[in-house]
Amino acid sequence: EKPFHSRDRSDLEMSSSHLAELITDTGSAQHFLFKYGFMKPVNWESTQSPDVDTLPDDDIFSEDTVSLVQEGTTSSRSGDTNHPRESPDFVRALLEFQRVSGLPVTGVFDDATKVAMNKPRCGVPDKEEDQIETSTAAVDRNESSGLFNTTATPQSNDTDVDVVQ
Amino acid sequence: NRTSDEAETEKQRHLQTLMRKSIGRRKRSTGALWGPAAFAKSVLTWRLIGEGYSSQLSVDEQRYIFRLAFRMWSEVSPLQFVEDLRSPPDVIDIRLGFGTGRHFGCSQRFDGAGREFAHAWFLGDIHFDDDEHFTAPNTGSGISLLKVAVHEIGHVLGLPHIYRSGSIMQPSYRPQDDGFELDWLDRKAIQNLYGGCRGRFSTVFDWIRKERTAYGEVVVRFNTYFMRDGQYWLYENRSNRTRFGDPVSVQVGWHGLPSSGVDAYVHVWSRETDAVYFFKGARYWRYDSENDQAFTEDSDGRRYPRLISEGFPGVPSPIDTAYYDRRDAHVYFFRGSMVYMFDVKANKLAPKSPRKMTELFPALTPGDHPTSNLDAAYFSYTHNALFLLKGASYWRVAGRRARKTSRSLPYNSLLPSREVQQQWFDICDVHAGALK
Repeated sequence: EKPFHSRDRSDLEMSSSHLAELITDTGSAQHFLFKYGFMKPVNWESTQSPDVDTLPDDDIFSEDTVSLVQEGTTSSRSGDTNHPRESPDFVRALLEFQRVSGLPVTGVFDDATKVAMNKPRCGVPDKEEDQIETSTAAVDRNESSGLFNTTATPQSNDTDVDVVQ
Repeated sequence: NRTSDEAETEKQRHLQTLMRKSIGRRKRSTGALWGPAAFAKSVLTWRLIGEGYSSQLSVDEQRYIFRLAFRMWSEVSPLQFVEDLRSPPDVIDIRLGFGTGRHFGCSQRFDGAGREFAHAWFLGDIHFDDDEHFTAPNTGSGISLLKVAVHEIGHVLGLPHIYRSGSIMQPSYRPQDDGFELDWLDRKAIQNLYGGCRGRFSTVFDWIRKERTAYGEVVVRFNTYFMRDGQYWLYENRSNRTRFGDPVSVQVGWHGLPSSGVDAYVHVWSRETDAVYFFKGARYWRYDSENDQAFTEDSDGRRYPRLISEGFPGVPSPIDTAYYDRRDAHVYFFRGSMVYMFDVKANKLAPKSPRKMTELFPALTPGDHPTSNLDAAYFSYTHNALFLLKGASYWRVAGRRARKTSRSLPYNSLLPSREVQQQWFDICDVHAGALK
């Protein structure tokens, strides 16, 4: 039993071995961006089958991180953990994540981005392969009012196709 | 370590599962834009699987929360959900379960407490990370299981993440605010996939009630109600939606009325009279607004319900619908294609009654007329207009203002029909089990 003392279990304690690893550096940030489709849309539906793992091994990101370190850092602002000459894909994905999350779009893995990445979230990727581009997914931001408006994406003349996945 | 045969068998079983769930048609264009895909059936089964209970809440609490989560989607879409505890698991449409780390043979491992709290698949199952601190609604701490469940069900139904403040489909969890609900755009998102809610109504009316303010003044307020068979909704005109949590069963909200619902509602309101009547079949009740129940007997000691033929001589039964017109102090009873005008003061049918509906309420556009078998005649205080409803359509009766701007409009003419769901939004059924 997980230890608790309150009647409503609001003080339920989690053992440290059960804590999720936090996003702390560009390596883990890159993994986050890859996992949720910001680097490349994820084929999420195929993961419903057991033993299908579309995510790359951590080694890939370790290699990237090593290569970035080897390129050297020149300066870093307090709180920023980017390195110069980040891979374009990483920066592009980071910008996209910052934009949709309502963060300052800096392209830098700053504290605000770190906090946002570590928030509790759903495991479904934000960007999926063949994602439906309809009024539910296409969101335009009304810059003047700060409101988000959905836009209807017109569909071309289509041929009905029975699809069996 | 699987053999190729085992892998092939597994693949075929997965395909069978997807086919059984009747994937909707997809449209495909050369631009690779995919149209909406959704469940092809309107009643979906779900179950919290036995090996997937949370260790944090009682099983009853978990099931209650999931029932509520499904009901919330049901209240804004044509979908209905029923908990199925009997069928074999692989025919259940939506299966839910809690797990930690590697769970249920799922390829997506949970990460422990914090960060990822659940995942789900389109037309598929929902897994919750039991290392998260899930709590019941309005607990104030932890992660609201209700909010997460509503979000994940949204994925199962076909919604992606939506980056809009206030959307339940935002990817990141927002600490629970009191009484979260599906807002207008989330409703439209799901209705974009499944369509809006349609259906005939038994009757529609504005319920007048008098209240005394803190200063002792009597003010008159009204609420709008839609009734369909044994259930009803309160419609909040200012919010363009029904009250959260509706529909409610008639027997709960309207004491003394038949549980199967009513045919018509009439409020006779004049200087001399203030009486509310409900009609069903050959009988009618008078309703006691102050005590919120039907009268058991009238002022002469005659018990309710009474025969329509006795209380309204000359009016046939059953009726389709009725309304009281304050302009001429007549009750208009609709039955088939005819309209019976009842003079309340004289307590008898008006001369030249009955008349054809098409004569009393002529169509502005030829052919665009309900002609017969109305569902409801509804005077709306919000719009200050009379509406005639039949099926999924309604006609607005041209009032004084319309006739002032267009003098050629005949008296009581019907403006062109529109769909009910274009005027009154999200009046959706829930499964009968959820109603109770």
